[in-house]
Amino acid sequence: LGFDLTALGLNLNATDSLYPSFGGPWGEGPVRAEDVEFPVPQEYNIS
Amino acid sequence: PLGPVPLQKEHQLQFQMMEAAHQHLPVSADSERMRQFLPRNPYPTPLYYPQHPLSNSDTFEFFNRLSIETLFFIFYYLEGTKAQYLAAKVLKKQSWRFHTKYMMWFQRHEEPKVINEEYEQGTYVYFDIEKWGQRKKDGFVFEYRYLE
Amino acid sequence: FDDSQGLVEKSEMLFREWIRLYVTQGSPRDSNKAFASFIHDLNASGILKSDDIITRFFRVCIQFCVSQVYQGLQAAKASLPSTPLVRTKCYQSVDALVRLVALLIRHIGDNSTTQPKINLLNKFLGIVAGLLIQDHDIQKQDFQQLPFHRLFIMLFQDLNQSDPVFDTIGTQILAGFSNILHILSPLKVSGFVYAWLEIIGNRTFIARMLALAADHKCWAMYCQLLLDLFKFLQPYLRNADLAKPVATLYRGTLRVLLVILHDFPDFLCDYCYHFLDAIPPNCIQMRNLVLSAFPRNMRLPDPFTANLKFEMLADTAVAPRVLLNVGGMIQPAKFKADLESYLRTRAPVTFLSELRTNLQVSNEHGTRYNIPLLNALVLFVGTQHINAIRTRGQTPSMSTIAHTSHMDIFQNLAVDLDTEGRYLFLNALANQLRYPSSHTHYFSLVILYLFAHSNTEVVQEQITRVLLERLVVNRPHPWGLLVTFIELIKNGAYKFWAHEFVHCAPEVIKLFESVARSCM
Repeated sequence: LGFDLTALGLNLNATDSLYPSFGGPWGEGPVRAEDVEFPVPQEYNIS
Repeated sequence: PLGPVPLQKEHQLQFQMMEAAHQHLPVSADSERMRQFLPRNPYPTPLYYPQHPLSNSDTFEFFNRLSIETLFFIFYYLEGTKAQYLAAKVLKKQSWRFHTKYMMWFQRHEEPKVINEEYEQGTYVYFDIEKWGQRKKDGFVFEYRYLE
Repeated sequence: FDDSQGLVEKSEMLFREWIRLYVTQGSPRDSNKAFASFIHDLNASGILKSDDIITRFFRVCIQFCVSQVYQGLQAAKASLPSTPLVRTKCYQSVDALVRLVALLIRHIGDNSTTQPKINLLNKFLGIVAGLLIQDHDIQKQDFQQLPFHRLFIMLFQDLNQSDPVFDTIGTQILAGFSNILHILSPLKVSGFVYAWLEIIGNRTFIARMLALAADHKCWAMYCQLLLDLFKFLQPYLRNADLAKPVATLYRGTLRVLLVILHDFPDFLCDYCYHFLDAIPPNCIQMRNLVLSAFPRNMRLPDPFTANLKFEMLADTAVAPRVLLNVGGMIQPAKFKADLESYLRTRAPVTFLSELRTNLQVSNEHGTRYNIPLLNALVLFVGTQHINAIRTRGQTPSMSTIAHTSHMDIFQNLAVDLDTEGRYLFLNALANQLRYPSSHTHYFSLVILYLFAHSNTEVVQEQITRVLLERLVVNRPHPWGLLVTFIELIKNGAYKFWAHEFVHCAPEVIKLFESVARSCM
């Protein structure tokens, strides 16, 4: 009965936190690595 | 033992609005910054290509094994990501130095002729993003204040 | 209303110019240069002359973004903004507007006073919200959430980049967004519900609200937003009619809750009581998910350990944090006074017989009882009882909880209420079965005591039903629930297997045996 919560696209056994790569309530899996903002030096604003 | 509770009129109205909105759920792009070089609709590749990032691909060791062109590619096209950060880190480890005025990477080609408190002058190699290759620049003055 | 002559046209022209600058100068992450030149245009055109004109300027810009979507849809003769062009154009103009607002917030006033910045932020959020509600009412089922969704989430991202100026108003930024999202709660703007959950379930939003704000300062705000969601879902979940739109929303809610359970279990532990009042009693899996949370620094003993001595666990001496003002929830005041008097002196003698009327709010089946009041009553009586036992220098046990005014109340509720009321009462007890704590231990004892000492099988059967329905759903299962049920079926003192309702049908027997097998 109920959802199989392990099949909702989340790695519930992960030792790291899930939220930094969480793909949102409608996503099927984690967010793309290249979408995750990373604090790089201001000088690296190349484009 | 509780049994159902009939929906009230307001719930039905809400449901109709919800149902209409359900026709166009937000997509992940709606919440993501536009990225110039990273299209959202990935190009379909043959399935026997790797479809997901390799498990250890966001580590320094992995980047350390990439070619210099790949490192520059990542640095210039994956702005604001961990990949850009790691590429920069490896470039530094390979004696490249980032010049914030030219926004380019330089590497000593030979021991500089002049080294003082403010700069060093000599022949450097730099990566030319236009021509996508390494070039040599004689007499370049590398001012420390532009060292990232 | 009453825009001054030409203001709309001028504002629109300025905004178009800004979009052009935003796209052509600087980078998607840095528009300082473009802003430095544009601010002079803004100033020269009088937009910054007064608060009112700024407000109107913002309104025009937002309406520009919104109408661009509707016009794009008309042009594409589509009803869904799936056409990339509509989306890309919307992203561009919204991102440009967001960048402009963020830079205005950053530069308004001087660095010593932050109030102008906060005011400007709240002003802009208020205008977006106002236009959203207006658009929602006008467009009805044609309402498009996209521009509003992106306005909120991109402004949130811009204002939450590590930046010394924004850092000084970090908490006010989070408060501003929480407040506006609470105003735009799904109950109020149901056509925005998916975008709304996408915002509060966004990784940056979760990170800021639950992980990065110091001292859990924003936990209460986030709890309020989750309550807004639960209250919206409640009538649909209550009937378990999961039509596609509801099923999607419910699944999304579970995904967000699972992230919170995994990363911020202490949050669920702290606000569990708030959530239990908002989650429908028959929404068992989501409630189990909340109840399964246990403090991050706690080592949970294996509930299936043979001869687990619950009362010997060090954690049974520690009460869980209760952030709810439980006593204050017991209304009216006279009822509370009578309750405290009865607990103290077993007087007035009419208290028990009046209990049911105090709890009943209607005669309609399914909504007869005030569930938050019943929950509060159970928790209040339980905590009073634990304190009373401790003051006697004892610890809760089968013997020390017996023959007390507290147990009188529980036994009265078990016997006097009708099936619906008893179900809700037993649920209120079972809701306390969480991680090892003085509450879990005590309420586990109460449930087992009621089972052992009830003289009608109806009560025993219903206790079993309440526990069982929580066990037969997919995981997770709260630790205290498992321990209590295992004790019930293993300890011969309860003669569990001797009861007729355990053998009333072959499939029931099979069910019990499979649950027993998995528990034992």
